[in-house]
Amino acid sequence: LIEIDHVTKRYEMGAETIFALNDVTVSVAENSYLAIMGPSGSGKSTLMNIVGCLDRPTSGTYRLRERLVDEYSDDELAQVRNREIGFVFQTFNLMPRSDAFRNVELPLVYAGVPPREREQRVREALDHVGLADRGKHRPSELSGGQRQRVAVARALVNRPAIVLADEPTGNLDTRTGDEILALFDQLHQQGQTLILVTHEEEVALRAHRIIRLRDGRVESDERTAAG
Amino acid sequence: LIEIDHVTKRYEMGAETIFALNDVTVSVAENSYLAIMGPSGSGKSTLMNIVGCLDRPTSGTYRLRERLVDEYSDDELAQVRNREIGFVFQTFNLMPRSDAFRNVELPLVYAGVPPREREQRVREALDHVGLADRGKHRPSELSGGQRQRVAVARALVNRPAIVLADEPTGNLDTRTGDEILALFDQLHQQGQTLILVTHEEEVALRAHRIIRLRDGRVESDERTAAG
Ligand SMILES: Nc1ncnc2c1ncn2[C@@H]1O[C@H](COP(=O)(O)OP(=O)(O)OP(=O)(O)O)[C@@H](O)[C@H]1O
Ligand SMILES: Nc1ncnc2c1ncn2[C@@H]1O[C@H](COP(=O)(O)OP(=O)(O)OP(=O)(O)O)[C@@H](O)[C@H]1O
Ligand SMILES: [Mg+2]
Ligand SMILES: [Mg+2]
Repeated sequence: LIEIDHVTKRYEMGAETIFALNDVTVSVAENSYLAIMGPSGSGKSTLMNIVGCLDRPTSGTYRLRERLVDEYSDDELAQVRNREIGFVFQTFNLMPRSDAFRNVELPLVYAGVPPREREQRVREALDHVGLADRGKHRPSELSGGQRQRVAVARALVNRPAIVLADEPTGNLDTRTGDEILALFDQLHQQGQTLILVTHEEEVALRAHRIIRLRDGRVESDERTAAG
Repeated sequence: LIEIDHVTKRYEMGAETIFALNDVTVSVAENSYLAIMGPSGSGKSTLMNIVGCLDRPTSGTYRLRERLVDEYSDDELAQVRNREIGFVFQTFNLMPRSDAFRNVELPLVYAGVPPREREQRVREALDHVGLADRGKHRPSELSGGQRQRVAVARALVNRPAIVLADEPTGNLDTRTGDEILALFDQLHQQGQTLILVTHEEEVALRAHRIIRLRDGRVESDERTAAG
Protein backbone atom coordinates (compact mmCIF):
# COMPACT_ATOMS: atom_id res chain seq x y z
CA LEU A 1 0.00 0.00 0.00
CA ILE A 2 2.70 2.46 1.10
CA GLU A 3 6.27 2.21 -0.17
CA ILE A 4 8.83 4.72 1.05
CA ASP A 5 12.08 4.08 -0.81
CA HIS A 6 15.45 5.62 0.13
CA VAL A 7 13.71 8.79 1.21
CA THR A 8 15.79 11.72 2.45
CA LYS A 9 14.49 15.09 3.65
CA ARG A 10 17.09 17.83 3.87
CA TYR A 11 16.79 21.39 5.10
CA GLU A 12 19.48 23.88 4.19
CA MET A 13 19.92 26.39 7.03
CA GLY A 14 22.59 28.76 5.83
CA ALA A 15 25.88 26.97 6.28
CA GLU A 16 24.30 23.91 7.84
CA THR A 17 22.40 21.00 6.32
CA ILE A 18 19.86 19.24 8.52
CA PHE A 19 18.80 15.70 7.64
CA ALA A 20 15.27 15.39 9.03
CA LEU A 21 15.16 11.97 7.29
CA ASN A 22 18.24 10.19 5.99
CA ASP A 23 17.83 7.28 3.53
CA VAL A 24 14.65 5.79 4.99
CA THR A 25 13.04 2.75 3.41
CA VAL A 26 9.72 1.48 4.79
CA SER A 27 7.03 -0.71 3.31
CA VAL A 28 3.49 -0.79 4.80
CA ALA A 29 0.92 -3.39 3.73
CA GLU A 30 -2.80 -2.74 3.68
CA ASN A 31 -4.54 -3.20 7.05
CA SER A 32 -1.29 -2.91 9.01
CA TYR A 33 -1.11 -1.34 12.43
CA LEU A 34 2.24 0.37 12.74
CA ALA A 35 3.71 2.52 15.51
CA ILE A 36 6.63 4.91 14.95
CA MET A 37 8.79 5.79 17.93
CA GLY A 38 11.98 7.72 18.49
CA PRO A 39 13.50 10.67 20.34
CA SER A 40 12.29 14.23 19.93
CA GLY A 41 13.57 15.53 16.59
CA SER A 42 14.29 12.09 15.11
CA GLY A 43 12.07 12.59 12.04
CA LYS A 44 8.75 11.00 12.98
CA SER A 45 6.49 13.91 11.98
CA THR A 46 8.54 14.49 8.84
CA LEU A 47 7.96 10.89 7.79
CA MET A 48 4.23 11.16 8.58
CA ASN A 49 3.92 14.35 6.55
CA ILE A 50 5.48 12.65 3.53
CA VAL A 51 3.23 9.59 3.88
CA GLY A 52 0.25 11.94 4.27
CA CYS A 53 1.14 13.77 1.01
CA LEU A 54 1.64 17.00 2.92
CA ASP A 55 5.34 17.23 2.18
CA ARG A 56 7.73 15.87 -0.45
CA PRO A 57 11.08 14.15 0.02
CA THR A 58 14.28 15.85 -1.13
CA SER A 59 15.26 12.54 -2.72
CA GLY A 60 13.88 9.01 -2.90
CA THR A 61 10.38 7.90 -3.85
CA TYR A 62 6.96 7.41 -2.30
CA ARG A 63 4.56 4.99 -3.96
CA LEU A 64 0.96 4.89 -2.79
CA ARG A 65 -0.87 1.84 -4.18
CA GLU A 66 2.10 1.29 -6.49
CA ARG A 67 1.85 4.72 -8.13
CA LEU A 68 4.49 7.38 -7.63
CA VAL A 69 2.88 10.15 -5.57
CA ASP A 70 5.10 12.54 -7.54
CA GLU A 71 3.03 11.71 -10.62
CA TYR A 72 -0.41 12.31 -9.10
CA SER A 73 -2.21 15.35 -10.51
CA ASP A 74 -3.18 18.13 -8.08
CA ASP A 75 -6.79 16.95 -8.16
CA GLU A 76 -5.82 13.37 -7.41
CA LEU A 77 -3.63 14.53 -4.52
CA ALA A 78 -6.49 16.60 -3.09
CA GLN A 79 -8.76 13.55 -3.32
CA VAL A 80 -6.20 11.35 -1.58
CA ARG A 81 -5.77 13.84 1.26
CA ASN A 82 -9.51 14.29 1.69
CA ARG A 83 -10.82 10.76 1.31
CA GLU A 84 -8.07 8.21 1.58
CA ILE A 85 -6.02 9.64 4.41
CA GLY A 86 -7.17 10.89 7.80
CA PHE A 87 -4.48 12.91 9.58
CA VAL A 88 -4.33 13.74 13.28
CA PHE A 89 -1.70 16.48 13.56
CA GLN A 90 0.70 16.76 16.48
CA THR A 91 -0.52 20.36 16.88
CA PHE A 92 -4.18 19.59 16.04
CA ASN A 93 -4.48 22.38 13.43
CA LEU A 94 -8.13 23.12 14.14
CA MET A 95 -9.87 26.14 12.59
CA PRO A 96 -9.94 28.63 15.47
CA ARG A 97 -13.11 30.49 14.45
CA SER A 98 -15.26 27.40 13.95
CA ASP A 99 -16.75 25.27 16.67
CA ALA A 100 -15.96 21.57 17.19
CA PHE A 101 -18.94 20.49 15.08
CA ARG A 102 -17.87 22.61 12.12
CA ASN A 103 -14.26 21.48 12.40
CA VAL A 104 -15.28 17.83 12.26
CA GLU A 105 -17.79 18.50 9.48
CA LEU A 106 -15.35 20.08 7.04
CA PRO A 107 -13.91 16.90 5.45
CA LEU A 108 -17.49 15.75 4.75
CA VAL A 109 -18.30 19.08 3.08
CA TYR A 110 -15.28 18.66 0.79
CA ALA A 111 -16.31 15.07 0.07
CA GLY A 112 -19.71 16.28 -1.10
CA VAL A 113 -21.70 14.48 1.61
CA PRO A 114 -25.27 15.89 1.85
CA PRO A 115 -26.22 17.98 4.93
CA ARG A 116 -28.44 15.55 6.81
CA GLU A 117 -25.97 12.69 6.54
CA ARG A 118 -23.15 15.08 7.53
CA GLU A 119 -24.92 16.07 10.73
CA GLN A 120 -25.45 12.45 11.68
CA ARG A 121 -21.86 11.44 11.03
CA VAL A 122 -20.40 14.44 12.87
CA ARG A 123 -22.55 13.72 15.94
CA GLU A 124 -21.43 10.09 15.83
CA ALA A 125 -17.74 11.03 15.47
CA LEU A 126 -17.92 13.48 18.40
CA ASP A 127 -19.72 10.88 20.47
CA HIS A 128 -17.00 8.29 19.77
CA VAL A 129 -14.38 10.60 21.27
CA GLY A 130 -16.53 11.54 24.26
CA LEU A 131 -17.35 15.08 23.12
CA ALA A 132 -21.05 14.85 22.33
CA ASP A 133 -21.68 17.81 24.66
CA ARG A 134 -18.89 20.02 23.29
CA GLY A 135 -20.00 20.50 19.67
CA LYS A 136 -20.67 24.21 20.04
CA HIS A 137 -17.34 25.02 21.69
CA ARG A 138 -14.64 26.67 19.64
CA PRO A 139 -11.05 25.43 20.14
CA SER A 140 -10.28 28.25 22.60
CA GLU A 141 -13.24 27.05 24.68
CA LEU A 142 -11.92 23.52 24.88
CA SER A 143 -9.26 21.89 27.02
CA GLY A 144 -6.03 20.67 25.37
CA GLY A 145 -7.15 17.07 25.41
CA GLN A 146 -10.58 18.01 24.06
CA ARG A 147 -8.94 19.78 21.10
CA GLN A 148 -6.86 16.69 20.51
CA ARG A 149 -10.01 14.59 20.45
CA VAL A 150 -11.71 16.96 17.99
CA ALA A 151 -8.65 16.49 15.76
CA VAL A 152 -9.09 12.70 16.05
CA ALA A 153 -12.82 12.89 15.25
CA ARG A 154 -12.10 15.06 12.22
CA ALA A 155 -9.48 12.62 10.93
CA LEU A 156 -11.87 9.66 11.20
CA VAL A 157 -15.17 11.14 10.04
CA ASN A 158 -14.57 10.41 6.33
CA ARG A 159 -13.73 6.76 7.17
CA PRO A 160 -10.37 7.00 5.40
CA ALA A 161 -8.52 3.86 4.34
CA ILE A 162 -5.33 5.15 5.98
CA VAL A 163 -5.24 6.81 9.41
CA LEU A 164 -2.08 8.77 10.28
CA ALA A 165 -2.04 9.91 13.90
CA ASP A 166 0.88 11.98 15.21
CA GLU A 167 0.92 11.55 19.01
CA PRO A 168 -2.90 11.23 19.30
CA THR A 169 -2.88 10.63 23.07
CA GLY A 170 -0.11 13.06 24.07
CA ASN A 171 -2.51 15.40 25.88
CA LEU A 172 -4.82 12.77 27.32
CA ASP A 173 -5.04 11.08 30.70
CA THR A 174 -4.66 7.31 30.60
CA ARG A 175 -8.35 6.52 30.63
CA THR A 176 -9.38 8.97 27.91
CA GLY A 177 -6.32 7.89 25.90
CA ASP A 178 -7.42 4.27 26.17
CA GLU A 179 -10.82 5.18 24.75
CA ILE A 180 -9.12 6.67 21.68
CA LEU A 181 -6.89 3.61 21.32
CA ALA A 182 -9.90 1.30 21.59
CA LEU A 183 -11.45 3.30 18.75
CA PHE A 184 -8.28 2.77 16.69
CA ASP A 185 -8.31 -0.98 17.44
CA GLN A 186 -11.86 -1.08 16.13
CA LEU A 187 -10.92 0.73 12.92
CA HIS A 188 -8.06 -1.68 12.43
CA GLN A 189 -10.43 -4.64 12.81
CA GLN A 190 -12.65 -3.04 10.19
CA GLY A 191 -9.82 -3.13 7.67
CA GLN A 192 -8.20 0.29 7.96
CA THR A 193 -4.44 0.85 7.88
CA LEU A 194 -3.12 2.75 10.92
CA ILE A 195 0.17 4.50 11.48
CA LEU A 196 0.63 6.11 14.91
CA VAL A 197 3.52 8.19 16.13
CA THR A 198 3.87 7.83 19.87
CA HIS A 199 6.55 8.18 22.49
CA GLU A 200 4.68 5.94 24.94
CA GLU A 201 5.70 2.29 24.93
CA GLU A 202 2.26 1.04 26.10
CA VAL A 203 0.60 2.82 23.18
CA ALA A 204 3.14 1.41 20.70
CA LEU A 205 2.61 -2.12 22.03
CA ARG A 206 -1.02 -2.04 20.86
CA ALA A 207 0.27 -1.84 17.29
CA HIS A 208 1.50 -4.93 15.45
CA ARG A 209 4.82 -3.49 14.41
CA ILE A 210 7.14 -0.79 15.79
CA ILE A 211 9.60 1.24 13.73
CA ARG A 212 12.11 3.20 15.77
CA LEU A 213 13.79 6.26 14.27
CA ARG A 214 16.96 7.96 15.46
CA ASP A 215 18.56 10.99 13.81
CA GLY A 216 16.45 10.60 10.68
CA ARG A 217 17.29 6.91 10.16
CA VAL A 218 15.47 3.66 10.84
CA GLU A 219 17.09 2.14 13.90
CA SER A 220 14.86 -0.93 14.14
CA ASP A 221 11.71 -2.39 12.58
CA GLU A 222 10.05 -5.25 14.49
CA ARG A 223 6.78 -7.03 15.10
CA THR A 224 5.22 -6.69 18.53
CA ALA A 225 3.64 -9.37 20.67
CA ALA A 226 0.24 -8.13 19.43
CA GLY A 227 1.54 -8.54 15.89
CA LEU B 1 2.73 31.54 49.01
CA ILE B 2 -0.33 30.63 46.94
CA GLU B 3 -3.82 30.48 48.45
CA ILE B 4 -6.75 29.53 46.25
CA ASP B 5 -9.92 29.85 48.32
CA HIS B 6 -13.32 28.51 47.26
CA VAL B 7 -12.54 29.34 43.65
CA THR B 8 -15.16 28.69 40.99
CA LYS B 9 -14.82 29.33 37.24
CA ARG B 10 -18.05 29.32 35.30
CA TYR B 11 -18.70 29.69 31.59
CA GLU B 12 -22.19 30.55 30.41
CA MET B 13 -22.81 28.89 27.03
CA GLY B 14 -26.30 29.97 26.06
CA ALA B 15 -28.66 27.81 28.09
CA GLU B 16 -25.89 25.82 29.73
CA THR B 17 -23.48 26.66 32.54
CA ILE B 18 -20.12 24.91 32.55
CA PHE B 19 -18.16 24.70 35.80
CA ALA B 20 -14.53 24.51 34.72
CA LEU B 21 -13.68 24.78 38.45
CA ASN B 22 -16.20 24.24 41.22
CA ASP B 23 -15.36 25.41 44.76
CA VAL B 24 -11.65 24.62 44.73
CA THR B 25 -9.49 25.38 47.76
CA VAL B 26 -5.74 24.78 47.56
CA SER B 27 -2.83 26.12 49.57
CA VAL B 28 0.75 25.94 48.24
CA ALA B 29 3.74 26.71 50.45
CA GLU B 30 6.97 28.24 49.16
CA ASN B 31 9.41 25.71 47.66
CA SER B 32 6.72 23.05 47.20
CA TYR B 33 6.76 20.62 44.32
CA LEU B 34 3.17 19.91 43.38
CA ALA B 35 1.68 17.82 40.56
CA ILE B 36 -1.90 18.26 39.35
CA MET B 37 -3.58 15.30 37.66
CA GLY B 38 -7.03 14.50 36.41
CA PRO B 39 -9.02 13.51 33.33
CA SER B 40 -9.14 15.60 30.18
CA GLY B 41 -11.44 18.57 30.83
CA SER B 42 -11.28 18.32 34.62
CA GLY B 43 -10.04 21.90 35.13
CA LYS B 44 -6.24 21.58 35.40
CA SER B 45 -5.31 24.27 32.87
CA THR B 46 -8.04 26.55 34.20
CA LEU B 47 -6.55 26.29 37.69
CA MET B 48 -3.04 26.92 36.32
CA ASN B 49 -4.21 29.99 34.42
CA ILE B 50 -5.72 31.46 37.57
CA VAL B 51 -2.59 30.74 39.61
CA GLY B 52 -0.51 32.26 36.80
CA CYS B 53 -2.59 35.47 36.86
CA LEU B 54 -3.73 34.87 33.28
CA ASP B 55 -7.36 34.40 34.19
CA ARG B 56 -9.66 35.39 37.04
CA PRO B 57 -12.10 33.23 39.00
CA THR B 58 -15.85 33.83 38.72
CA SER B 59 -15.99 33.65 42.52
CA GLY B 60 -13.60 32.93 45.38
CA THR B 61 -10.20 34.49 46.04
CA TYR B 62 -6.57 34.04 45.06
CA ARG B 63 -3.91 35.36 47.41
CA LEU B 64 -0.32 35.47 46.24
CA ARG B 65 2.06 36.13 49.12
CA GLU B 66 -0.96 36.96 51.25
CA ARG B 67 -2.20 39.77 48.99
CA LEU B 68 -5.39 39.46 46.99
CA VAL B 69 -4.39 39.26 43.33
CA ASP B 70 -7.60 41.14 42.60
CA GLU B 71 -6.05 44.15 44.30
CA TYR B 72 -2.76 44.21 42.39
CA SER B 73 -2.39 47.17 40.03
CA ASP B 74 -1.91 46.43 36.32
CA ASP B 75 1.80 47.23 36.64
CA GLU B 76 2.23 44.91 39.59
CA LEU B 77 0.43 42.12 37.73
CA ALA B 78 2.68 42.59 34.70
CA GLN B 79 5.72 42.38 36.99
CA VAL B 80 4.43 39.21 38.61
CA ARG B 81 3.81 37.54 35.26
CA ASN B 82 7.18 38.57 33.91
CA ARG B 83 9.47 38.00 36.88
CA GLU B 84 7.82 35.89 39.53
CA ILE B 85 6.05 33.31 37.41
CA GLY B 86 7.41 31.21 34.56
CA PHE B 87 4.63 29.55 32.57
CA VAL B 88 4.99 26.60 30.20
CA PHE B 89 1.73 26.54 28.23
CA GLN B 90 0.02 23.33 27.16
CA THR B 91 0.05 24.74 23.62
CA PHE B 92 3.50 26.37 23.91
CA ASN B 93 2.34 29.80 22.61
CA LEU B 94 5.62 30.65 20.90
CA MET B 95 5.93 33.69 18.64
CA PRO B 96 5.76 32.17 15.15
CA ARG B 97 7.86 34.78 13.35
CA SER B 98 10.76 34.75 15.83
CA ASP B 99 13.40 32.07 16.12
CA ALA B 100 13.98 29.98 19.25
CA PHE B 101 16.64 32.36 20.54
CA ARG B 102 14.36 35.39 20.27
CA ASN B 103 11.46 33.53 21.86
CA VAL B 104 13.55 32.61 24.89
CA GLU B 105 15.09 36.09 25.05
CA LEU B 106 11.82 38.01 25.29
CA PRO B 107 11.19 37.72 29.06
CA LEU B 108 14.73 39.07 29.64
CA VAL B 109 14.05 42.02 27.35
CA TYR B 110 10.92 42.86 29.36
CA ALA B 111 12.90 42.49 32.60
CA GLY B 112 15.42 45.06 31.37
CA VAL B 113 18.39 42.68 31.30
CA PRO B 114 21.27 44.17 29.22
CA PRO B 115 22.09 42.59 25.83
CA ARG B 116 25.31 40.77 26.64
CA GLU B 117 23.91 39.13 29.74
CA ARG B 118 20.74 38.24 27.80
CA GLU B 119 22.71 36.43 25.12
CA GLN B 120 24.57 34.39 27.72
CA ARG B 121 21.44 33.42 29.63
CA VAL B 122 19.51 32.48 26.50
CA ARG B 123 22.36 30.26 25.29
CA GLU B 124 22.48 28.61 28.70
CA ALA B 125 18.70 28.06 28.81
CA LEU B 126 18.67 26.51 25.32
CA ASP B 127 21.60 24.32 26.27
CA HIS B 128 19.79 23.08 29.39
CA VAL B 129 16.93 21.79 27.23
CA GLY B 130 19.23 20.25 24.61
CA LEU B 131 18.59 22.83 21.90
CA ALA B 132 21.92 24.65 21.70
CA ASP B 133 22.02 23.95 17.95
CA ARG B 134 18.44 25.06 17.23
CA GLY B 135 18.55 28.75 18.24
CA LYS B 136 18.05 30.03 14.70
CA HIS B 137 15.06 27.83 13.93
CA ARG B 138 11.60 29.33 13.99
CA PRO B 139 8.79 27.26 15.56
CA SER B 140 7.68 25.95 12.17
CA GLU B 141 11.21 24.66 11.66
CA LEU B 142 11.20 22.71 14.90
CA SER B 143 9.71 19.38 15.89
CA GLY B 144 6.79 19.30 18.35
CA GLY B 145 9.01 18.26 21.23
CA GLN B 146 11.58 20.91 20.33
CA ARG B 147 8.88 23.62 20.46
CA GLN B 148 7.86 22.28 23.85
CA ARG B 149 11.43 22.58 25.04
CA VAL B 150 11.72 26.15 23.76
CA ALA B 151 8.60 26.91 25.80
CA VAL B 152 10.30 25.37 28.86
CA ALA B 153 13.50 27.36 28.30
CA ARG B 154 11.52 30.57 27.95
CA ALA B 155 9.63 29.91 31.19
CA LEU B 156 12.85 29.35 33.15
CA VAL B 157 15.18 31.98 31.72
CA ASN B 158 14.09 34.73 34.16
CA ARG B 159 14.68 32.36 37.11
CA PRO B 160 11.14 32.88 38.38
CA ALA B 161 10.21 32.01 41.97
CA ILE B 162 7.19 30.03 40.75
CA VAL B 163 7.29 27.65 37.76
CA LEU B 164 3.93 26.60 36.33
CA ALA B 165 4.25 23.88 33.71
CA ASP B 166 1.15 22.57 31.93
CA GLU B 167 2.04 19.10 30.58
CA PRO B 168 5.72 19.98 29.94
CA THR B 169 6.67 16.48 28.75
CA GLY B 170 3.53 15.63 26.76
CA ASN B 171 5.35 15.72 23.43
CA LEU B 172 8.64 14.24 24.57
CA ASP B 173 10.09 10.74 24.46
CA THR B 174 10.96 9.28 27.85
CA ARG B 175 14.62 10.16 27.77
CA THR B 176 14.21 13.79 26.66
CA GLY B 177 11.33 14.13 29.12
CA ASP B 178 13.57 12.88 31.92
CA GLU B 179 16.12 15.57 31.08
CA ILE B 180 13.44 18.23 31.53
CA LEU B 181 12.30 16.67 34.81
CA ALA B 182 15.89 16.54 36.08
CA LEU B 183 16.08 20.25 35.31
CA PHE B 184 12.90 20.81 37.35
CA ASP B 185 14.31 18.76 40.26
CA GLN B 186 17.34 21.02 40.22
CA LEU B 187 15.22 24.17 40.29
CA HIS B 188 13.27 22.75 43.21
CA GLN B 189 16.49 22.09 45.11
CA GLN B 190 17.50 25.68 44.44
CA GLY B 191 14.40 26.92 46.23
CA GLN B 192 11.84 27.42 43.47
CA THR B 193 8.18 26.49 43.79
CA LEU B 194 6.97 24.13 41.06
CA ILE B 195 3.47 23.21 39.96
CA LEU B 196 3.24 20.70 37.09
CA VAL B 197 0.15 19.47 35.34
CA THR B 198 0.70 16.00 34.03
CA HIS B 199 -1.35 12.99 33.07
CA GLU B 200 1.59 10.62 33.53
CA GLU B 201 1.86 8.93 36.91
CA GLU B 202 5.67 8.55 36.74
CA VAL B 203 6.03 12.29 36.19
CA ALA B 204 3.64 13.09 39.05
CA LEU B 205 5.56 10.79 41.42
CA ARG B 206 8.63 13.01 41.14
CA ALA B 207 6.65 15.77 42.84
CA HIS B 208 6.14 15.81 46.60
CA ARG B 209 2.38 16.16 46.50
CA ILE B 210 -0.34 15.23 44.01
CA ILE B 211 -3.70 16.97 43.70
CA ARG B 212 -6.24 15.12 41.58
CA LEU B 213 -9.10 17.03 39.96
CA ARG B 214 -12.33 15.60 38.60
CA ASP B 215 -15.13 17.64 37.04
CA GLY B 216 -13.70 20.91 38.37
CA ARG B 217 -13.38 19.70 41.97
CA VAL B 218 -10.49 18.48 44.10
CA GLU B 219 -10.88 14.72 44.38
CA SER B 220 -7.76 14.08 46.48
CA ASP B 221 -4.70 15.92 47.81
CA GLU B 222 -1.87 13.73 49.08
CA ARG B 223 1.88 13.60 49.66
CA THR B 224 3.91 11.26 47.50
CA ALA B 225 6.67 8.91 48.52
CA ALA B 226 9.15 11.56 47.31
CA GLY B 227 7.32 14.05 49.56
N1 LIG C 1 -13.86 29.53 27.24
C1 LIG C 1 -14.54 28.41 27.61
N2 LIG C 1 -15.87 28.34 27.41
C2 LIG C 1 -16.55 27.23 27.77
N3 LIG C 1 -16.02 26.15 28.34
C3 LIG C 1 -14.68 26.16 28.55
C4 LIG C 1 -13.87 27.27 28.20
N4 LIG C 1 -12.59 27.00 28.52
C5 LIG C 1 -12.59 25.77 29.06
N5 LIG C 1 -13.85 25.26 29.08
C6 LIG C 1 -14.25 23.95 29.63
O1 LIG C 1 -13.76 23.88 30.97
C7 LIG C 1 -13.36 22.54 31.26
C8 LIG C 1 -11.97 22.53 31.88
O2 LIG C 1 -11.01 22.93 30.93
P1 LIG C 1 -9.45 22.79 31.23
O3 LIG C 1 -8.73 23.33 30.04
O4 LIG C 1 -9.10 23.40 32.53
O5 LIG C 1 -9.27 21.21 31.34
P2 LIG C 1 -7.93 20.34 31.55
O6 LIG C 1 -8.07 19.61 32.83
O7 LIG C 1 -6.72 21.20 31.39
O8 LIG C 1 -8.02 19.30 30.37
P3 LIG C 1 -6.86 18.62 29.44
O9 LIG C 1 -6.24 17.55 30.27
O10 LIG C 1 -7.69 18.06 28.31
O11 LIG C 1 -5.92 19.69 29.02
C9 LIG C 1 -13.43 21.74 29.96
O12 LIG C 1 -14.54 20.86 30.02
C10 LIG C 1 -13.62 22.79 28.88
O13 LIG C 1 -14.48 22.35 27.83
N1 LIG D 1 11.49 23.57 8.24
C1 LIG D 1 12.55 23.04 8.90
N2 LIG D 1 13.77 23.61 8.77
C2 LIG D 1 14.83 23.10 9.42
N3 LIG D 1 14.80 22.02 10.22
C3 LIG D 1 13.62 21.40 10.39
C4 LIG D 1 12.43 21.88 9.75
N4 LIG D 1 11.40 21.07 10.12
C5 LIG D 1 11.91 20.13 10.94
N5 LIG D 1 13.25 20.34 11.11
C6 LIG D 1 14.15 19.51 11.90
O1 LIG D 1 14.00 18.16 11.45
C7 LIG D 1 14.14 17.26 12.56
C8 LIG D 1 13.00 16.28 12.56
O2 LIG D 1 11.77 16.92 12.86
P1 LIG D 1 10.44 16.11 13.17
O3 LIG D 1 9.36 17.12 13.38
O4 LIG D 1 10.19 15.10 12.12
O5 LIG D 1 10.81 15.35 14.52
P2 LIG D 1 9.90 14.41 15.46
O6 LIG D 1 10.54 13.08 15.49
O7 LIG D 1 8.47 14.50 15.03
O8 LIG D 1 10.08 15.08 16.88
P3 LIG D 1 9.05 15.26 18.13
O9 LIG D 1 8.98 13.93 18.81
O10 LIG D 1 9.74 16.30 18.96
O11 LIG D 1 7.74 15.73 17.59
C9 LIG D 1 14.20 18.12 13.84
O12 LIG D 1 15.52 18.09 14.34
C10 LIG D 1 13.81 19.53 13.38
O13 LIG D 1 14.53 20.54 14.06
MG1 LIG E 1 6.78 15.28 15.92
MG1 LIG F 1 -5.23 21.27 29.97
